[in-house]
Amino acid sequence: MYLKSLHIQGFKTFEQSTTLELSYPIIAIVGPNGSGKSNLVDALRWTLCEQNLRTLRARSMLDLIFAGSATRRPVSYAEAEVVFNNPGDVFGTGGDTVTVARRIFRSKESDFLIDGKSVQLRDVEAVLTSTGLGFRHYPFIGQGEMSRIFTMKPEERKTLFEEVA
Amino acid sequence: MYLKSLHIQGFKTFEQSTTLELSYPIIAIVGPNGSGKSNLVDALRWTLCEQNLRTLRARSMLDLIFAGSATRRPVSYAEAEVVFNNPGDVFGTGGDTVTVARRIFRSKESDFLIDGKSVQLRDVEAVLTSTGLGFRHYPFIGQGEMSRIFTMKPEERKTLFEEVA
Amino acid sequence: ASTLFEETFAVIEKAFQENFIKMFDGGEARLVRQENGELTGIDIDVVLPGKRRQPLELLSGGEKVLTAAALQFALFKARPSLFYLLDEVDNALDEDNVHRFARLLREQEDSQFLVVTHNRETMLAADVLYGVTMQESGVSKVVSLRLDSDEVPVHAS
Amino acid sequence: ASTLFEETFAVIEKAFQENFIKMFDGGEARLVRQENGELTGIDIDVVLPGKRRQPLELLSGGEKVLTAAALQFALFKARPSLFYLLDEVDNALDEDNVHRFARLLREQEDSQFLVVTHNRETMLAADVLYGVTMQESGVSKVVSLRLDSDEVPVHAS
Ligand SMILES: Nc1ncnc2c1ncn2[C@@H]1O[C@H](COP(=O)(O)OP(=O)(O)OP(=O)(O)O)[C@@H](O)[C@H]1O
Ligand SMILES: Nc1ncnc2c1ncn2[C@@H]1O[C@H](COP(=O)(O)OP(=O)(O)OP(=O)(O)O)[C@@H](O)[C@H]1O
Ligand SMILES: [Mg+2]
Ligand SMILES: [Mg+2]
Repeated sequence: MYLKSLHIQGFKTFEQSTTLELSYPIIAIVGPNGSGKSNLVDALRWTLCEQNLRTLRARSMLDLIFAGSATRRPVSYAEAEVVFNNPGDVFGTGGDTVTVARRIFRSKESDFLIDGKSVQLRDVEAVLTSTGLGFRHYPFIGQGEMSRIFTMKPEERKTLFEEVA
Repeated sequence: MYLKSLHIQGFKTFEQSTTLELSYPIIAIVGPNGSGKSNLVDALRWTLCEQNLRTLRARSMLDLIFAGSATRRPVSYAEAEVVFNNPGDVFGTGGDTVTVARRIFRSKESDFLIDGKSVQLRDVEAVLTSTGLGFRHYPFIGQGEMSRIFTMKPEERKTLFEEVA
Repeated sequence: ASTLFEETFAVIEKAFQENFIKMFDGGEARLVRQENGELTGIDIDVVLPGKRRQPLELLSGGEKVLTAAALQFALFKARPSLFYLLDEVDNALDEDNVHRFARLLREQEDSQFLVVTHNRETMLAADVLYGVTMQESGVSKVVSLRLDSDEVPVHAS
Repeated sequence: ASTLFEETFAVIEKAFQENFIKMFDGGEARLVRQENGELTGIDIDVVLPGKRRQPLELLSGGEKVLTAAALQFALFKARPSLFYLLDEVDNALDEDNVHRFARLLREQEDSQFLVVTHNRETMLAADVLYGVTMQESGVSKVVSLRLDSDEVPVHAS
């Protein structure tokens, strides 16, 4: 099991520091409409290099920072951190775990960190794909996206299969 | 209440003659995936002049005729009939009820009937709109179509409002 | 014709606001006119109770369906139809919101609704229940079901 | 590289067929190569148990989701990932199919799944349940929930 934990703070509706232990085969996230389940999913995707604003349901990266509510003021940055187990050093980083973090500030300044060290987006992408395990958007199926493989044109499906191979 | 009953025969999975009494304010249609609920909805829409094959989830009008199953042979035509109450002769046809029927044959020949009399598609459209009550596609919200008014461009929404007015 | 449009717009906006506030137990909703000399588009602007005004994209799946339903029902009121057909529009709603949606349905006066649903709560709002089954493979059969809540069909999810 | 594609295609098709037959308790499924000298597209061709072969468009909402899931899981098998994220993919499924989908999930070996769901049956397939709530308006809070079926949260629909 690779996924170990997720920590979110200031990202969308997660104004407060929130940590979830994720070392389980099947994890279910439940709750009422609008409570923040897909926001949690967005935080995971964003930390793991999702750059497509439409996928994150945002118009600008600043939309990802908690914008305040009726009772709380906005905050100045959003951050999320994913910790992976690193069995047999499959990530090539040398530790028992690998921690990937991402931040965005109101100034639009943006940080990427691997094990606390500041890096570029492409370095995080490199570490994720170094395991030889597929990544990018295809292992994530967002709301309403499941039938997409069904409704795709045959040409698009061929392209998808080529990416998988 | 205008809607009185629906009769279907040979339309999609309704191989056998089926009649539903519909003189109720709220009618719920329930059942397992693939059992025929949306096919029933398609039959209603088709009888009331739906011409868009995509809306009816078909490639050709012939797809609407029961194509057979593991245990039954295909049939040679599809037909559906909707009976309306006609309070105060709002439809202008003179009877207590108005019966609208539609048929399609394997030969691709197609019939429209009002109170048993053969007419053209446009005659059925005229009778439906003669009540002054809106019709066409907008009072029918198909699977997955509810958010469409939300995701429309503002220009499209203006056009929709103009049609309603 | 332009005045008819203005009157209709006002009826729709008012009904949209009333439906929205009932659906969400508060909040604000309005229609925004985009103009360039003349009207070029109509946009939606809502604030959910307890939250701040945000781009529509950020709303959740269920919030979008409820907001769309509030507006759609407003259109129905502005231009009534012989009957209305809703096919599984409540799929993305949590139990509480399915209940609110069912209540909105029941409150529509002088309207006839045919709804397809997998939700028990929506079934309870109906006056009659028709079950579509496929006992014989490939062939649909309709049975009328009683509405006591203990007889609501097991395939409701 | 072309041979790698052929091998991958064979793995995907085989897994797709096995998943499909398990999901629908029968039927047939295959991938169709569209060629014009070289491969130009890949299409899907399925027959549901008891029914005849028909254009894909005619399938129901739930049938499309299950067929898509059978193929999607085959892609996962061909190119494993660190973990998989599914957001409310089971909304259009009836109770019986939610159960089958949950079973397909549990049978994926050496895979980690994070699923967002409103369905009780899917929750029962999970090893841990996190409830996201909004007690304080506009602010999300996560609580871990026990998995005894009597404690499954009321907002499941
Ligand atoms: N930056 C932000 N600041 C404050 N609130 C935000 C921010 N971004 C999104 N939101 C709010 O988050 C809510 C959507 O949350 P989310 O999509 O996670 O809901 P959900 O639990 O997935 O619901 P559903 O079951 O309907 O899909 C919206 O009400 C939106 O206004
Ligand atoms: N002409 C036809 N002949 C035979 N079967 C048909 C025909 N047209 C459609 N079907 C079958 O009808 C089924 C779809 O039925 P329908 O869309 O009504 O299901 P549903 O009850 O709405 O299910 P869901 O809850 O998943 O939306 C498909 O299996 C399709 O193959
Ligand atoms: Mg969501
Ligand atoms: Mg359907």
